[in-house]
Amino acid sequence: MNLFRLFGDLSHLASIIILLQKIRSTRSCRGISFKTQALYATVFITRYLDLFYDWVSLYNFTMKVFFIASSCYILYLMRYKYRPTHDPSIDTFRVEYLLGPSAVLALLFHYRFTVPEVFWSFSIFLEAVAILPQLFMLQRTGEAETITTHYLAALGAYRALYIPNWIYRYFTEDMVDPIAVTAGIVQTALYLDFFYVYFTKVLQGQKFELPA
Amino acid sequence: GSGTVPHDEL
Repeated sequence: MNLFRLFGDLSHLASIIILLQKIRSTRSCRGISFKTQALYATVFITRYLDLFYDWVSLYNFTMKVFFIASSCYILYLMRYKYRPTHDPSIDTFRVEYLLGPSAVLALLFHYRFTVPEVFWSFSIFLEAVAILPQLFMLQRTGEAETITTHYLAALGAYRALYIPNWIYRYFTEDMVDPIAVTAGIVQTALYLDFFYVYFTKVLQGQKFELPA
Repeated sequence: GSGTVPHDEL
């Protein structure tokens, strides 16, 4: 464990807490893509199959349980408790374009050809693109509530922090995880446009608005 | 996993 990874994980944790706070304080899931949230739940469930047979650490175990539980809870909130506040007509990204290629890539690239390892690869590829329905929705509406942008910024920061973590691990542990690194770089790159607007507008106290 | 990259990251 190094500080990049620790702060990355804490940023991931913070993003979920901000999302829950957004839903609670506005009593609405407006502006949040149900599809992206469903993809994240899929990512965590398929990645953490090892929860049942592989013990890494109490930290690792607790985080995994939290990510699975919170992502399912968010789906429950969106699907049932705040259902009327979700507008499916703007959440129109075709998730099969993400699920299909992720499955194909997982069959082609994995560390061992076993069910948990292929699912693990699938989750890595899927996580890389799971934010796309959310970003697509943002693009369509052209604006976002400030708290929603904080959620996305924390999520993007988590991904960005994993990159120095891999560089650090390469030099200190001689550890390289080519699947996670490749997918992670793609995933972080997807946030660049968002980060540009976040830094130049939201952090300057303006509303998040995309040029028409 | 034996001989492969350990999945110790989240």
